[in-house]
Formats: sequence, structure tokens, C-alpha cells
Amino acid sequence: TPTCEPETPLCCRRDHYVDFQELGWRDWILQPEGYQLNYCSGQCPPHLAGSPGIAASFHSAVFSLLKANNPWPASSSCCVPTARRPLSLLYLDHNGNVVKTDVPDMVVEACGCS
Amino acid sequence: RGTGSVCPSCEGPTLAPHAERALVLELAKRQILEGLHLTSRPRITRPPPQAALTRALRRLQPGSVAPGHGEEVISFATVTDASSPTCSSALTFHLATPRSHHAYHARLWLHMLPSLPGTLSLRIFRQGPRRRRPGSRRSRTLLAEHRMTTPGWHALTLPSSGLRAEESGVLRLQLNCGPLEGNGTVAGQPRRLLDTAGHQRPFLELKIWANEAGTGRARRR
Repeated sequence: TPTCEPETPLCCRRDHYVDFQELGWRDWILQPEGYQLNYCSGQCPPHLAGSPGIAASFHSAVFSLLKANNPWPASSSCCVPTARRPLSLLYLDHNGNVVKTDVPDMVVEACGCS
Repeated sequence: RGTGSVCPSCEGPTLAPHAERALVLELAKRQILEGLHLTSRPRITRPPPQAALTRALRRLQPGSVAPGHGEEVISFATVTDASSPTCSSALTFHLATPRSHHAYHARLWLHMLPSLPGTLSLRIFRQGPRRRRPGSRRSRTLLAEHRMTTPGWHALTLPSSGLRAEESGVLRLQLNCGPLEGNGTVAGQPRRLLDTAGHQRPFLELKIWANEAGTGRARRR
């Protein structure tokens, strides 16, 4: 999945790095210093529907061509995350205990059209 | 929000950079709090001493908790009657309830002073809540007994099933140490043996199952 370039109107991954200092949360989140908050946005024309990006199989490619050449019944396709990964956090809870945990599905790695 | 669009992420007005940044920061706060099952950011009223924190973090081996397996918690003790001449102290831990109910691994870290006179027997009790009757004593349950032979840090394994905190999340441990059976000479020399100040503060290391429904053992099935 391409990262978003200004001129790309199509579905893509929009990368943002959030530093916990910016949130004023460095006092209770010990590690890491920040994390990637990426999200998906952009258009999903019909011939891209169901194409999860570089992982598209040959079948998906043919399927897309068929859709592009046929007036496909209007069913919307959405730009959504197709791959995520967890984020490990080390933080202080309100009792001053140190907690180490993995929060699932926190970082979007790839986007595609549903 | 896409106006009238069934796919909000496909259309909608492109935001000005500063507005998008403000939105991203707001999203980040919400995402982190939801991920940690918190309704608001914790207010740290009792931050642990930096040196104790650094030393304790060194104990958290990287990767010691498999991703998605749960949490690892380090809780620093509040020591009462630290002035006791030996190492019989009461340690109080403030855990978020009912965190300790899901512990599957527990170790108590203690730092013994060089004044340790030979081998000592250290018994660790969990203290129950105070009974209603005025003047009554807390019940206590023996959790573990260890032999202390050398000064320095000791990681004492405790049965995680015995670590039930009170509803308030407070866990009280009572340490009793004394000479081994039949070794009377040690008992006759009262001196401070347990280091409780500053970065040598005792702490509890807990490994806890994830507390979302449907994870953990159920997944193994």
C-alpha cells in the first residue's frame, strides 16, 4: 500500500508519528517515547474494490479488471486497514506501579479497499 | 465525517494541516486509553524513586512476557515498622483491583544488608483484612519460606494463587525472619538486615493474564 502523496487521491496509508511529549504524557508513559498513528483514507473506485494492496493475488487482479469493464452494481468500497501490529507500552498506573503490556492492533501497517 | 457518503474514509473535506494534527493527537489519546482499558490518564501521586525504577526495570527481561499474553507489573512496597531490628517488616502493595487475582507468576525482590549474620530463615505471610472486633489482629497465611544466606538482592518466588489482594487492591505481606532451627547464636544479635530505603526498596514482580474476555486459557482450547 503506498503511503499518501499529496496528489494521490486513491486509498493509501496516511503516516503520523505521535510523540507522547506532545500529549504531555511523558510522566506516565515511560517507553516508548512515541508511536506511529497511521490511518487509511482515499478513494476506492470499483475496480480497486477487494484489492488489499500488494498482497492482491492473480485472482484479485482478474476480478478487478472484470469489475472495471462492467457497470458493477453500486456497492461502496471503503479504504480500511488490512494489516496492523501491537504496541508494547511501559507505563505507570495511578498507584505508581510499573506496568508492561502489549496493546493489540495499535499500529496500522497497510491499507486496502474493502 | 463524510457528508452523506457511506464510506467516511473515502471522501470528505481534506483538513488543514494543523486541524489534521490536532485530530491525530486527540485520536492518539483515545486510542491509547482504550487500548489500556483506562477512562482517563493516570494521575501519578506516588512516583517511584528514579533509581528504584531503573533498577527494577532492569529486572523486566525484554520479551519475558509473550506478546498478547498479558501484563507484567512491578509494584514498590510501602514499608511499615522498618525500624525493626531484624528484617521482620510489614510490606504494603497498592495494586489496581483485581489485578492480583489473575497473577500466574509472582516474585518478591528484597535487598539484604551486608550485616546478614550467616543463614536466616525468612517466612513470608499474607495478612488478611482486619476483623470487625476492635483490637483483633489480622489473620495471616504462610505463603513461602526461604533461606537467606548472602547479602544483596534476592528474588523470592511466591505462590501466585496465594496473592489475593483486598477489594481495595491493597496487598499486605508480613516478613518474619529468624535463625534456622537450633542456631540460637544468630538470634542474640539484633541488627538491621533488610534494606528498605531509596533504590533498595522491596518490590513485587507479577506476571498477569490478559484480562479481556475470551483470551488466555480459553484461546488455548
